[in-house]
Amino acid sequence: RLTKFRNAFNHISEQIDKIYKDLTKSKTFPLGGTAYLSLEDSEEPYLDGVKFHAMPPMKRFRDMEQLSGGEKTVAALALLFAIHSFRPAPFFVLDEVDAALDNANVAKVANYIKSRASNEFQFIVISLKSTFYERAQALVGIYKDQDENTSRLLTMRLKDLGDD
Amino acid sequence: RLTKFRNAFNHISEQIDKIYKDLTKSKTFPLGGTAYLSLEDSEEPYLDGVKFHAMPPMKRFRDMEQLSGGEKTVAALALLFAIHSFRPAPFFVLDEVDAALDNANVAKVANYIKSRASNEFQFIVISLKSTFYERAQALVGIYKDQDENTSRLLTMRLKDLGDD
Amino acid sequence: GRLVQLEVHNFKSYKGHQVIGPFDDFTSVIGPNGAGKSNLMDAISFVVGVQSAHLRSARLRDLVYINERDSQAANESDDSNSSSSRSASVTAVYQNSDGAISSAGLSEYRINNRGVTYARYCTVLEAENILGDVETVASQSSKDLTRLIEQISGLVKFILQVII
Amino acid sequence: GRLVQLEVHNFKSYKGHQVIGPFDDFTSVIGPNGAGKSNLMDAISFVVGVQSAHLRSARLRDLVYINERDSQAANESDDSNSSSSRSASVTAVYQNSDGAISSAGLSEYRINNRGVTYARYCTVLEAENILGDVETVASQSSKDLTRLIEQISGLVKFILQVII
Ligand SMILES: Nc1ncnc2c1ncn2[C@@H]1O[C@H](COP(=O)(O)OP(=O)(O)OP(=O)(O)O)[C@@H](O)[C@H]1O
Ligand SMILES: Nc1ncnc2c1ncn2[C@@H]1O[C@H](COP(=O)(O)OP(=O)(O)OP(=O)(O)O)[C@@H](O)[C@H]1O
Ligand SMILES: [Mg+2]
Ligand SMILES: [Mg+2]
Repeated sequence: RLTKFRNAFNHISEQIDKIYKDLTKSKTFPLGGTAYLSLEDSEEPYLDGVKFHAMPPMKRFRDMEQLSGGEKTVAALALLFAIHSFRPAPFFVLDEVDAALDNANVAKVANYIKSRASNEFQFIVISLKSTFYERAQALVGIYKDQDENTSRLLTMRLKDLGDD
Repeated sequence: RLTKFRNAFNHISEQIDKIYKDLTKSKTFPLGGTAYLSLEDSEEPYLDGVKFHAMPPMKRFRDMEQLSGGEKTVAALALLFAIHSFRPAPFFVLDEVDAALDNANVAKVANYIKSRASNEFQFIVISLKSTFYERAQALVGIYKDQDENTSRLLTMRLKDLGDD
Repeated sequence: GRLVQLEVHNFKSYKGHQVIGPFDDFTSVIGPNGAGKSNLMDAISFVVGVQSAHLRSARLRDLVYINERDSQAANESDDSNSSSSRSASVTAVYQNSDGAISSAGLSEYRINNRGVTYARYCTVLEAENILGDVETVASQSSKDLTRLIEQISGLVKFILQVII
Repeated sequence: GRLVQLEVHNFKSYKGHQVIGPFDDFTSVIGPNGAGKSNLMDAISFVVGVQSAHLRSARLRDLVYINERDSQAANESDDSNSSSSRSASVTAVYQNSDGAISSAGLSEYRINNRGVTYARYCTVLEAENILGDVETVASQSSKDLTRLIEQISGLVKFILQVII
């Protein structure tokens, strides 16, 4: 059991910094931020001892509590993607995870998902922001038919309309 | 004390339906939804017995738990505005309250605030959505000066640029 | 295999028989507040057998489409129709790498005179979704990622426990 | 009176002396993630004397601007500068209905060799802000209105208790 934990922990630890850097790189900060998992000494670390640290570019060793709403969201998404990369589910559903993100961060997250999505590992992401969904390959549009009191669908492929 | 409570309760009760209707009217639903406060019988109702109910157009008597994220946000904002109307603070600060709202609801909330804001009762609203902030009279733009490691400001009046 | 589409029947706000899809590698679900987007995510959780927070909080019978505008009679009392109006089902349609289409997952919830039955037929899906539980729970809470990050150590611990 | 501007000094991410404003009837605060928008709301809460959840969770000393990139020395050890780099203040500037400008509110937090002093000079503001406490607490939690609505009865009770 401890071996399995160590195995998962090591993989996720390795991934988290790379993914967080992908999500925080920009022209101003070509290298991005830093993120890592730390393990407290303990007989049963999987019960208690895992801590997550993320520092946006140019910030240091502060409590993650000090990060802004958007900065915390980017860090949490990086962790989510790192865990997903360890044992990817065949499809991954996300519901309005971009709520607190500004346009630049929305674009980074959408681009990251686009680069990871494949036939074997699909992403289905609910979003209210056009900056996000304009980067998807297909759109499932849902509206309420008020007369019949039911949800209805309209689907559309984006990837054929000019390559992006 | 009970009289003061009753007084506050009655005023807010009166306001909540009108405000909720303002926020939920549309071409499809010219009348909007319904909202009210209910009071449970009790010696000390201000301690325990206040319940809030909101029903979007065409919905009935369901648990508010069943409402979607955006529908709950609109209901909570209506309540907030109803309380604010009872005893308005000189300025009211809101931080990204439009996160879960679609464009149509963002516009309704922004229009409502615009109609209520005045010299005596100012609104200061943080928002990431242009559909929201394009309706404000003034914009306070904040950016991070990374070299100096400080927040900086750029302000701009919108109301002089063509009447809207 | 990859998820091609979902076939839902009387599931939450989806009246009657509806096909949701096709899903691509990266699909975005869009539409106004209250349209039925989160309900679509619930349909996926339901068919995969995940105990997502959102689903868990509802009573199973709340998953069955109900039209509050119809009289009580129309929804409940007609025995010859009762099995169709009082059962909900979701079928996931997969395409295997060799191109074969299979309905690999079906969940059905039926309310009938002999009580309640909840059936799940999951062959291919079972193996594929060891982590399904974690992924969809994680994505449910991702809706409020700032809250997620306050519980990040707890989440990492929880997820590591589930995957080992 | 109406709030014209805020003058902040070394408050959170605002280095040195900065003027924030002018505020209109309806002002929107915009900018990218991490820029300093919520910090501006904290400045308002601070000068008004509100114990907002966000402010309350921080230690008072976290309100003073600090540049993590400077050496420890630059931030702390120079006694002749220590009072300026280790104190934060926020002044609210009001315009009364007869046009007179008054700095009606000042809050200052000072870390010095004799310990910590926290001073608030609030004349006009005190009377005007009986409900300030409630308004800003409510708007803090408005950031997550779905969570707010789950606590709606609690909130209504809390607010009615405060205003009576
Ligand atoms: N069993 C049911 N029968 C009929 N309608 C239902 C049922 N369960 C939920 N609904 C309706 O579904 C709607 C909520 O849908 P959903 O939460 O999917 O919206 P959404 O598209 O996610 O909106 P938002 O953008 O605000 O999050 C509610 O209006 C609710 O009344
Ligand atoms: N005492 C301080 N000294 C210097 N910087 C600080 C201090 N306190 C907070 N900060 C910085 O302020 C930033 C957060 O600012 P704030 O929360 O106002 O951002 P925001 O504009 O609200 O962003 P978002 O849109 O993501 O909510 C953090 O990056 C934090 O490092
Ligand atoms: Mg939703
Ligand atoms: Mg913020």
